[in-house]
Amino acid sequence: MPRSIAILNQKGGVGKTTTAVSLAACLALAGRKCLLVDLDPQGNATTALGARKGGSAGSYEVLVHSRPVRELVQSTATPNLELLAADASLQELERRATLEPADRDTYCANLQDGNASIEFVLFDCPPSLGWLSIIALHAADAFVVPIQCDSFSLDALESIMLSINTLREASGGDRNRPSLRGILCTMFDESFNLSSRVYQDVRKQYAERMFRVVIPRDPVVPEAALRGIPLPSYDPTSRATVAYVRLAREVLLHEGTA
Amino acid sequence: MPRSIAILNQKGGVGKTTTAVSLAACLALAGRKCLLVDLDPQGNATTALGARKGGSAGSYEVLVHSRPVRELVQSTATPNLELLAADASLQELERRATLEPADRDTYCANLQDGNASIEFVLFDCPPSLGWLSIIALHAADAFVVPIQCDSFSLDALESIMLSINTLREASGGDRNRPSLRGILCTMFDESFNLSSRVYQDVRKQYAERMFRVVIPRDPVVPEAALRGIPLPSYDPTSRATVAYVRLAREVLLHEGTA
Ligand SMILES: Nc1ncnc2c1ncn2[C@@H]1O[C@H](COP(=O)(O)OP(=O)(O)OP(=O)(O)O)[C@@H](O)[C@H]1O
Ligand SMILES: Nc1ncnc2c1ncn2[C@@H]1O[C@H](COP(=O)(O)OP(=O)(O)OP(=O)(O)O)[C@@H](O)[C@H]1O
Ligand SMILES: [Mg+2]
Ligand SMILES: [Mg+2]
Repeated sequence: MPRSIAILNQKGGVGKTTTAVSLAACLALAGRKCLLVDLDPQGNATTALGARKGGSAGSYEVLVHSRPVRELVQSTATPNLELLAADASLQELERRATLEPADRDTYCANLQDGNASIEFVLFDCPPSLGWLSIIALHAADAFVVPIQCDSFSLDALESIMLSINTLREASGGDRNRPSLRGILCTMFDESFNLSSRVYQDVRKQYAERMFRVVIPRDPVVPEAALRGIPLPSYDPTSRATVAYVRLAREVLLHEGTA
Repeated sequence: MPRSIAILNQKGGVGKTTTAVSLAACLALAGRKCLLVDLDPQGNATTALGARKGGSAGSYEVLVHSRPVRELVQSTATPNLELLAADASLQELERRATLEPADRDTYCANLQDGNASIEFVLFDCPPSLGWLSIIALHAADAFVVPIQCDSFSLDALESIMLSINTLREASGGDRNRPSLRGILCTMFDESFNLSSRVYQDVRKQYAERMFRVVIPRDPVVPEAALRGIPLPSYDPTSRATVAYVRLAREVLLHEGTA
């Protein structure tokens, strides 16, 4: 019975894709079977894993055309890590005026089907709180919010919390699902005074909901993505890798007690 | 007759808002009347100018409910710089299944109405190639693409160029409109080897379409946004300010010859 986690933040460029790919890879390298579902029409997670995006074999086909996950999933160069690639058709979903609850539930069920042997499913979401992110939140047990510790972080967090409350009430299901697994400070630049100030401001409101680990800004991160190799495989000892390994440990510890 | 420029890139966090606000402020400080139109439901440009977003007085009201620009525009602390604020209702536009050409043309006309005394209109677009960006591209004479010189930049540029061709053919209007004013490398980090490599790769394909200036990564940038003060007012001599002043000069030079 997989634990599924949505990586979510409508603010752009805060490290959603980096977190989805790196966390999935760290969990896989720790021996856990992982599936990364790319729900962003731009397919950055797909590219970052060295896979081809586009074409007709992706998350859209599973969601909307009910093609079995097992048929469309790809293995990756990392053992235990599979990918359900994105393609540009996902944009059609984002662009609907409404998403009927019945359709939404069908799409979620399609996403979750055939994952019995998977231990973790991670959803990489686009920079919006549109239908794709909402589907991810309905399908997921939990969500993680990467933030950049800049001037827009607190604002974005507030919008997310409001949206989650609305979603939980509307879904009529378990009021605690999806649960906030944690807020993750990413690409943290110690040389920017502002980063620490925003970090403290976020702590004031969200202290116990923040992961202990902070991911440092690290030149190796975009290099790995350019090579299409997940960070922990590309450079097992980089500062960012060590931090993502710690994040995986925090996630696993939580599952151990859950 | 204003020159209108859309600041566009579906990739998140590449400096669209920073460029829209900083360029508008630099042009305003150079004596040109500028209007910044915030088309992002997240309203970051509005916040970065120290204004309140949300409420019922914003770009959505102008676009969709035909309220006059002059009624809803706000002055800012910078002389010559006005703001048409964003509000969350903009999300409704993004979420339509289709955008009828007739509606699109009405919205564009609404945006352009009442700007006779304005010399530059800048549109801050959200991280998507959805209806909001498309409206901006139809309303604008030109567009600027900020990029982050990372692993996803070339991919995003390719998608933008394809979309622009589709848009120009479909609009049936001037085939050269909107014209690409330039690709702008932002938040450039010289300490990341990858940045220069990607810069060179972008040059190979887009050399003459790149602005000469490169905006350096600079701790002052997010500080100014946090204080709600545009960069050139917040710190007139910072490296990023000097670069955005150069960008304004390149833009003005182009208008001089246009
Ligand atoms: N710890 C880090 N150190 C250095 N660079 C980083 C780090 N984390 C992410 N980056 C880089 O920052 C850029 C944006 O990150 P990423 O694409 O993961 O964000 P995102 O939230 O998924 O963006 P989008 O909103 O467009 O989906 C990428 O080039 C990525 O390689
Ligand atoms: N030259 C720079 N130096 C340092 N930080 C910068 C620079 N330019 C932008 N930033 C910071 O990077 C973050 C992202 O920039 P910005 O919000 O302008 O990008 P965006 O493309 O508008 O994002 P979105 O896709 O979410 O709209 C902000 O915190 C901003 O202050
Ligand atoms: Mg992403
Ligand atoms: Mg922005």
